[in-house]
Amino acid sequence: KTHIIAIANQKGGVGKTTTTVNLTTALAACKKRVLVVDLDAQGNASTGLGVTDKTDIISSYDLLLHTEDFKNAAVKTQVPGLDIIPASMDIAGVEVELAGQTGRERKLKTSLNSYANNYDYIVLDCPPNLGLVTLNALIASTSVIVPLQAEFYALEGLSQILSTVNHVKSNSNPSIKLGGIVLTMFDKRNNLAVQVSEDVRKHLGAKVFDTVIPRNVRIAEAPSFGSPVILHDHNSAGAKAYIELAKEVLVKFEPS
Amino acid sequence: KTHIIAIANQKGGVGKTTTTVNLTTALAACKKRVLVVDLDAQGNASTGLGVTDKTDIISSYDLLLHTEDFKNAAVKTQVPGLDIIPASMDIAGVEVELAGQTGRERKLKTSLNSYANNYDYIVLDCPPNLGLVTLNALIASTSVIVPLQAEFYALEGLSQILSTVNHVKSNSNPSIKLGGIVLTMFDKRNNLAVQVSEDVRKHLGAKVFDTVIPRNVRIAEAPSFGSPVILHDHNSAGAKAYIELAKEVLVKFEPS
Ligand SMILES: Nc1ncnc2c1ncn2[C@@H]1O[C@H](COP(=O)(O)OP(=O)(O)OP(=O)(O)O)[C@@H](O)[C@H]1O
Ligand SMILES: Nc1ncnc2c1ncn2[C@@H]1O[C@H](COP(=O)(O)OP(=O)(O)OP(=O)(O)O)[C@@H](O)[C@H]1O
Ligand SMILES: [Mg+2]
Ligand SMILES: [Mg+2]
Repeated sequence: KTHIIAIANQKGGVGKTTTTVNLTTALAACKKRVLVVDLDAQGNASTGLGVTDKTDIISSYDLLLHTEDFKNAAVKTQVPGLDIIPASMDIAGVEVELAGQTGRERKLKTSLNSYANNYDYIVLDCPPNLGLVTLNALIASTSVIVPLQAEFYALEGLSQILSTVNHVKSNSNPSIKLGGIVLTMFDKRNNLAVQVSEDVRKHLGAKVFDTVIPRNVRIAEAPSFGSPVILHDHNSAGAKAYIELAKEVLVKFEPS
Repeated sequence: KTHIIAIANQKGGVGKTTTTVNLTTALAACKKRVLVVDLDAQGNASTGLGVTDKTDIISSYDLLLHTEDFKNAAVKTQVPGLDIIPASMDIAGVEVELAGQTGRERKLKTSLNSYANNYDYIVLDCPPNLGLVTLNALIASTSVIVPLQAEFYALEGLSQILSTVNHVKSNSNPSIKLGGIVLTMFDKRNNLAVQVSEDVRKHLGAKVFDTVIPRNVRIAEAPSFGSPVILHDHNSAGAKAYIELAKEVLVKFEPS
């Protein structure tokens, strides 16, 4: 059965795209068949995986609008075993275009049915809001991973994304699970970060991944080379952390 | 004449709220009468200025929807001379609620007419997207300041916000100016940051503020105390940088 994982958090800049790009690369390195779906009009996950041409392409927009091409949107990346459905700018208009249509929140779920057989993991990079596109992602997903920057504003927003997931679970997608919260850009010398991390572990315990992603300049450099940090510098602390996270995900999601 | 400044960038986590909270505090310290309008459903600017109760209040939602209370939304903050119109969660639904209504992009402009006489500066904290709420902000503004994190994904998105501002200028608000781009969370030891900064200054020259905001742990700590960094630790590098930025804004915006 295909695992469909939404990477979601309405707080901006917390590492959603970085986690999508690097976790999927690590899963592919573990011989899983993986598909990334870039749902953010900014198209950062597409860039991070080397897709530079974002105009006049089949994109995740086609999955959300159910156009005639929606089954042909997946393209190969430079990472063996990792495909992507890129983003295009017109995703920004989806909320208004679908306003009023019944079933508008289940469009992505239906479209992904056509892809599920070909992949072990489908990972959805969400935009920094809880609008219709993120709602589509949560309804299409079997689980959600929430990247959390260890800072005050990000902590303040955590209860909002968690209550949205619970709301989706009781109203639209009973099978969604909270896959876990992953601490990102973590600097252990920073008191605030240590405090936030202790706070989150105290309240959410096992829901927080053991793996912590450190702040690491190699991670921030990698997108400028159009490649994941695991390919850009596989010996870096950042690459190693995402490989650890992938191992932890495999243990949690495939316990056999 | 009142300066209305939008703090906008669709890229998440680049320092929009931090710039709003601290620039306005510094302007108030320079004896200007200042109003912050928090247009982000996350409500971070409200928190950063000590407003904790965000349910059942008059908020920026009322300005966008033109409810009967919209003229009574401003409340005092702990900073002398600085008021705020806080955010509430229902702002997230504005795009759908106003879909199809003519003039939906000028709602904020009309509402702010009722506030303009009382303030020298009105500063609008925008959400991380280029949707209807940010469009309202750009149409209501006399100028826009774009915080830019010196990183690759943020640089990739810069052309998008700049072309949106140009689009608004030629179609809806001919008087909007690009007030400037301000580099945030800058670490001069980081090659990538130095490269991005040189790149931006080469292409945009005088449009980039001379003042650069350094990455500074005091800035990230201040919101957990519900206060701007200038009050939390006025000797910190972060506080000093925002005071410098305010001085530069005053020189640029009030050249007499
Ligand atoms: N562990 C890390 N160490 C250093 N830099 C990082 C790390 N994780 C992410 N970054 C950088 O921080 C910035 C924000 O990360 P990213 O874009 O992945 O967040 P996001 O949540 O997807 O943002 P948005 O809300 O705009 O979609 C990027 O410039 C990225 O390169
Ligand atoms: N100069 C700085 N030094 C250190 N930390 C900073 C600095 N500026 C902002 N931060 C921190 O970085 C994070 C992102 O900043 P902020 O929330 O202001 O960005 P934003 O663009 O408003 O985000 P969003 O897109 O979610 O609205 C916050 O946790 C903030 O405290
Ligand atoms: Mg992203
Ligand atoms: Mg903000």
